[in-house]
Amino acid sequence: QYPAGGSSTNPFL
Amino acid sequence: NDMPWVVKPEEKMKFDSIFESLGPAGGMLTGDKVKPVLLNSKLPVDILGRVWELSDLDRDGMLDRDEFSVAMYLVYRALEGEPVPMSLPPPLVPPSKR
Repeated sequence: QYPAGGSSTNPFL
Repeated sequence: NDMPWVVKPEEKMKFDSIFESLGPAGGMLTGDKVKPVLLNSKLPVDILGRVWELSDLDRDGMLDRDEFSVAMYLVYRALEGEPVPMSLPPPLVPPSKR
């Protein structure tokens, strides 16, 4: 769902 | 905890109607639906990132209508020149999530 690198749930990071 | 929520009922109605207009699925808006709305504020992306951090209380990458209201509240206050806090003050936590 989020771009690579992402365990982040923040779409702005 | 019966502290009143800082999001006033009139404001909540406005935020709820924006929420509905974005087409929530299962009562939730995903990051890719909320992101363009917040970007529209023209606030710096690092500020918007903090707004998201403070709003997505359960860290699931989606906002329900109360979390979305927190995000919109912070964006509107930021546009009025108020700094976005580093952590969410208790009166800003939706009563449903205390």
